[in-house]
Amino acid sequence: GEEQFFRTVRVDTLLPAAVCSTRKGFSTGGNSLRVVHRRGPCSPLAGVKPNHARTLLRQDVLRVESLQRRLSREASVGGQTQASEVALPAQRGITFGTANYVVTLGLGTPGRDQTVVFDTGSNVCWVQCQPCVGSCYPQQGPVFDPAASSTYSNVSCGSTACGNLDVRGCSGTTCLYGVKYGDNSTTVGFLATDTLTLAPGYAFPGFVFGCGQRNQGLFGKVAGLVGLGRSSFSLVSQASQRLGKAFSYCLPATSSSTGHLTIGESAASKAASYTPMLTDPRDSSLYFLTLTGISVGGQLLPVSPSVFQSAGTLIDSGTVITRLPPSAYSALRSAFRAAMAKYPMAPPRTLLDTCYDFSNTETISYPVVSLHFGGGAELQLELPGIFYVADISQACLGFAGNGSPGD
Amino acid sequence: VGIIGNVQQRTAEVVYDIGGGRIGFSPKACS
Repeated sequence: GEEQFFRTVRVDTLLPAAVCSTRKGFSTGGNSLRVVHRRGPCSPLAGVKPNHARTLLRQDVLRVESLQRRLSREASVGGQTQASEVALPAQRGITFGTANYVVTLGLGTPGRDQTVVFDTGSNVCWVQCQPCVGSCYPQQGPVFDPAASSTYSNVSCGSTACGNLDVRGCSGTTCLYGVKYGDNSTTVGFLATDTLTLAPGYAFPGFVFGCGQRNQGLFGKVAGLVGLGRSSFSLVSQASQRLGKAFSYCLPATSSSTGHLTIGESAASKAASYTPMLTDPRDSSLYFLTLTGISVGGQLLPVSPSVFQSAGTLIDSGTVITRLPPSAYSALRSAFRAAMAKYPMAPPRTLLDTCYDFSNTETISYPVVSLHFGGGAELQLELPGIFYVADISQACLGFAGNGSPGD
Repeated sequence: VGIIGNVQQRTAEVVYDIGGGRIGFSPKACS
């Protein structure tokens, strides 16, 4: 039993390599895009080594606070304004923060490459646009120029697409969009259509996106964002007529490796183990599911499924650290610490309180952690799914507890 | 809410079958 539920690995495999390692046998053709961590050596955004504690984990806290606020019944909702400037809601920012995985796709005719973050917690797709009437932050590569695209059009104020925006306004007859993210980053500009190209042969004319004229905040060097939420504006919704209403991804195991984002069905979908996708009326654009239990080293934690189900569970590509109800996290932490008792612990790192110092060890043995879902689906986690490693002397269990059981 | 974050998603292909109303995990598909 122990061999089946414990793994032994070399400690040096915990850290990403200094150079990019592309996965062999993977083609970026067709409806699949190459996914990289935006700060790693595989990124086209001139990789900058992340400062895990100060940047990534604090942004992750902001993102989770934003998600919790978004699902709070007290959240104010932005509405239409007839002013020439979109009024962004003061309280309700949708998530952004740590959506750290990027893909490159083509926009316009001829197509211009845009490296954008993708985020299942967002819906509106946007890129920075010339002439940057308000402001554009410095991005990698040229800012998209609508005047250089023969297929670009602004969307009119009276159109259905404009009416479906959460936050909108009009400048004359032209529709304005606005998005405020949970970390106070904002983008405002023209709602527009142009041809989006995933790959040769996979072009989507009339793709609706935001042509950002005033963009401020923590966007790094990306050109914009592609939302993969469930609203009509997301990439998956807009591509669904041709590719089907599905997408899948493999996130890179480390920041020095690559993954993929496939719009439409993938070969892997047939072999997957499934759990029902739930809709929560508090925000129908997010992806909810039922988490029923967690096991550590093959032993199911003594936590009632109702503990997970009272507040619900969502899956999000942009949140880094999995958040659990307090009692469930407490049980996970106890079981994990017991299984790792032979290794010296290290100080906590921001929200991560179960960390180990592996600097004097060549190999480690760790317990497999599995997440169990409604319908019998299981996600068995391996090394990259269990540890968050910023430094070999501070490798932390990559889970955290929510502040209260109702969060 | 509880949130399944991307550290835990790094070990499997995650499938969002919106038309079919289901989310899938394919453990060996990414290696």
